[in-house]
Amino acid sequence: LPVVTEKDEL
Amino acid sequence: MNFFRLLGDLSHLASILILLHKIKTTRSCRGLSFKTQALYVAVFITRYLDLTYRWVSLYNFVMKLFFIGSSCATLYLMRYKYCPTHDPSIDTFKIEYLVGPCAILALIFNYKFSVSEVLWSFSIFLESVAILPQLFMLQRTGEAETITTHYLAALGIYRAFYIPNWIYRYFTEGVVDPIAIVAGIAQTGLYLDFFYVYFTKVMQGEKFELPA
Repeated sequence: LPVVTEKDEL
Repeated sequence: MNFFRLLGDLSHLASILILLHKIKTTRSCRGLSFKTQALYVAVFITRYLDLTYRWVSLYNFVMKLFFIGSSCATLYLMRYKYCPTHDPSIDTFKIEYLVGPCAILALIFNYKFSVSEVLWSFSIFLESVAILPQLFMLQRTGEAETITTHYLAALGIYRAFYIPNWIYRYFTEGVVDPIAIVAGIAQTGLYLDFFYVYFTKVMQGEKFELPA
């Protein structure tokens, strides 16, 4: 599964 | 950005506004754990270091600044302005037991072995347990002011909303964030006892009191 690379959450 | 994520962020925002409102109107930080608030400062600073080198969006930027600023302001109010109203003798949870394991977990579980990624992981793990000194204090006193319980409820609901957000993102974007998901579920789990009393008592107009 692709992991979120560009973190856009807080 | 999706509906669940937005509700989560708004709940987080609301929790901080309720907290500051409580301190200002009662002119007291009675019932609040200084240790929990100090942990939140550590959480926000270690997580939002990317403010200095990465632009996500105006929303992201403003929220990050607000969370760092408001958590530092809370600490200042508790430490200086309303210091006499804080009773360290009931705020006795040992935060070393939280910070140490979170640091070790961050060194093991991270997306890249770099300073910023390890600190990010650390902040995620630490956030999941940062409420424990506050809940421990609540357990010791056995009761809380209603406004304080509203603060805790909003703070607990915030991460709970992130869970459907992650499920939604998995189906719409095909991405997962296992570190945030595991920590987020654990974080929400810590509130279950509190939620039970909050929804069965405070929401029915009763005072927040734990059974003896």
